[in-house]
Order: sequence, then C-alpha cells, then structure tokens
Amino acid sequence: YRLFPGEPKWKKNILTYRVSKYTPSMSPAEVDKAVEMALRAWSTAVPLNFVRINSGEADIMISFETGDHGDSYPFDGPRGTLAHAFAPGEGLGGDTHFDNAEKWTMGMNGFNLFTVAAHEFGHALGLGHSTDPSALMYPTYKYQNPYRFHLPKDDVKGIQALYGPRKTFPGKPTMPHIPPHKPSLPDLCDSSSSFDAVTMLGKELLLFKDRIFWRRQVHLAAGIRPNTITSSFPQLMSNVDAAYEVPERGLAFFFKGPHYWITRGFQMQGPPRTIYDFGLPRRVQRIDAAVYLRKPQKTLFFVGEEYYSYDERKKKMEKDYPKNTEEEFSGVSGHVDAAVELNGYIYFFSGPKTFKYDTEKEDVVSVVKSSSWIGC
Amino acid sequence: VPTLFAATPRTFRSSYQLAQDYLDKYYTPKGGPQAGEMVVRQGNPMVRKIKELQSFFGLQVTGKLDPTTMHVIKRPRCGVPDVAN
Repeated sequence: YRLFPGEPKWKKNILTYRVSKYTPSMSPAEVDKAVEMALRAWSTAVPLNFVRINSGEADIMISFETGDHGDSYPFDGPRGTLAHAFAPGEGLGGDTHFDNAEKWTMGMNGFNLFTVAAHEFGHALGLGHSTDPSALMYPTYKYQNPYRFHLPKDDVKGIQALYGPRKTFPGKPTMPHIPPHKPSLPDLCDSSSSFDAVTMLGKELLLFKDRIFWRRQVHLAAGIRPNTITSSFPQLMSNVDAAYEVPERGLAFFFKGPHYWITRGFQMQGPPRTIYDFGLPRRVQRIDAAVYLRKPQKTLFFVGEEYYSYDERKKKMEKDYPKNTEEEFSGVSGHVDAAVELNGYIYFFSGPKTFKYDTEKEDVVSVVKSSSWIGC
Repeated sequence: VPTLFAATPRTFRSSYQLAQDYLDKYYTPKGGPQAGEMVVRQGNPMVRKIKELQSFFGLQVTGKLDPTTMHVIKRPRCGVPDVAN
C-alpha cells in the first residue's frame, strides 16, 4: 500500500458525506446504497464513522462530473479515467468525483459503482495507489461483488497505518448484554442474489449460499430443503467459494480461499490442501467458480473475469490460460459466481441470472432466475 | 520515438499519443511549483516514465511500449496519479 506524501489523514473520526450530483445511469437510491456500502467497507477496518448530510458542505462531497469540471483533472469520456478523489483536507480535500460519461451500475453491465467508490474513498481517507494487484487500491478497474466484498489485506494494513484498527469496545458493554441473535436464514428467494457454489454430488445437485446449502434431484423441483453447511461439512462452515465433482472418480472438491477439501460423497478425505496443487498462479488467492466438463475431462476454474483449464487426466493446468470468460463463452455476461454441467449444458450462475450454455452451439440458449433452482 | 516501440509502425502514432497522455496524467507530478527536471543529456523523460509505470505494475522494465504495457495503458482506471502528487 502507499500513503500520500505528508501522510494526510482526517483528525476526527466522524466524517460527513453528501452526494451533491447524481448520474442518469443509476437511480439516486442505488447510488446512495453503493456509496453507503463503499464507505462501510472502510469503517469495518478503522474507527471512522460516516454520517450522510443532504445539504451544505460535507467533508466528503461526492458528485458525478463531465469533462473539465474545474479541479484541473478533467475527465476523458467513456472508459479511460473513471473517477478520482482528493486526499484528506479542507475544501477539495476528500471530495470524490465520478465520470458521468461512464455507464455506472450496481452489477456488471457497466462499471460497478460500489467497486470504484470503495477505491476512491480509500484516497479520500488518505491512501495512494497500491502495487499489489489483489488490493482494492490497485489503480486499474476490477469488478468486486458488493455483497461478498472483504477489504483485502493490503488495504487493511494501509488504512490501519493511518487510523489504527477498529477496536471492539474493551470496557463493560454499556448496552444490556444482548444474546447473540440466531442469524435468520438468508432470504431464501431473494431474487437479487446468486449462489456461492453449485455441484453435483452423486445423484443430487447441491447449491451453496452463505451458511446454507440446498439438496435437490436434478429433474425434480419438489422436496428442496435448506441445510446448514456445518451439519454436513463441518470444516467448510460457510461461504464456500466453488465446488465440482469428478463422477468417474466419485470425488468432489470444495474450495474456500486458497484451500480445498476432497470428499467422497459427504465424507471428507483428509485435511485441506492448497489450490496451487492445480497449478494456479500464486496471485490467485481464491476462485469464484469451478465446473468439471465430462467429455473433455477438464475442470474450468473461474477467477474474476478470466478462467483456467485443468486437465483431470494429465493432472495439470493447460497452457495458454487464463482466457477471458466473456470472450470464450459468448452470451455469458458478468462475474461467474458458480457453474455446473448437466446433460451436456454448462449452467453459469451470475448474480440473479443463470445462463444455460450449449457447448455445441457455443452460445447461451436460455437464461433463468438463479433462485428458480431452489423452487422460488 | 520508434525506439520506444515494440509494436508495429501501423499502430504507433495512436498508441504513442495514448501512452503520452497516460504518462502525463499518472506519472508526471503536477501542482505546486513545477520542479525542473534534471536529466542526463541522452536521457528521455518518456522512457523514464515508461519504466516507472512498468515497475509500478510489476511488468518487465524495458522502457518500451510493448503490448503488455499498452494493455495496462488501455485498461479503465482511477484518475489519481500513481506517482507522488
């Protein structure tokens, strides 16, 4: 990570922010939501609190601007420069500007506002650009899923170098002790979300989300019920990143961060191993999705906008990868959250949509709601 | 200029312009009194900035606008400079 020269930082821990100009490409409510989530990404790591105001001068003034907007850093139209922000300080300090010429979005069909805003607020709090490609403060755009975002280690170190860690309250809790509430089941039919991982396991299809997984027959939509992951996969706990099965070997693989577990059915086969066993490069810290293709006997690993191909027979990563997912799988747009092959089709789960991809036609043949897979 | 390019002549003018704009924006300290640049006679500030960019992004430091470097230059990004500013 890097700080600005002189290491400017805010001398107070309650900062106001205000969106003074919105963009036509998103509703104000969506912009407000993305901004709030982006600020929260930082306030989880340091003892800063952000208060929104709707008039007057805030510490962090946020606006969508076009071309030359008076701060000697003119925007340049679509792509290129997406946004900029100023280091902490009076007046322009902390202010954050987004290029109105870009197509802003809450998803993937355009530039994800949460992703760019979280980066820019890092500047507004005092961070410069990082040379770590996995850092949020890396200069080039790389989509982040707002609903699964965790501040990368490099950024945590940087922001805590300025403001120290957010401490849990050391003293007696002033509030009456509230017993830890039993977190409710996620909204099972929340049509805006996707699955973390999907795989066949024997004759059943397993769909994972947060701490829950559903089991179902492939051709039968009845009798689908949620289970807690810990009940069947205690080591996995929650938030499985990816999973796939090699039916010929009766083995399934479950991925979480840089580790994976092998199971035979529901039986764990030994301790976790590292994903670098497959020949993935060290810069890959986790995978987003995995799918085993029966005919070529290859497993595809999806990481961000790219994917790798692993030859299960030769037990090694294929050459000439990674490739760009959207370029190779036409019609599959956006970030692949999960994938599974059924009856010769590859199903790509991306946010609230599932793309059914025909490998013969090399195109998407249908798109359904992801939540329909669990009976919604 | 041709020495900067590993690319084919066909693309070098537009790429050169793109690169020059990029380096002006992100690798040329601005603001405040413009610090004079003391460069050795045969030094080329553009080559120096290309090397600075390649070093920042962990690329092979060649001082040339090779395809990998141009790929980075074409990627959408944040408008805050990469060098101290």
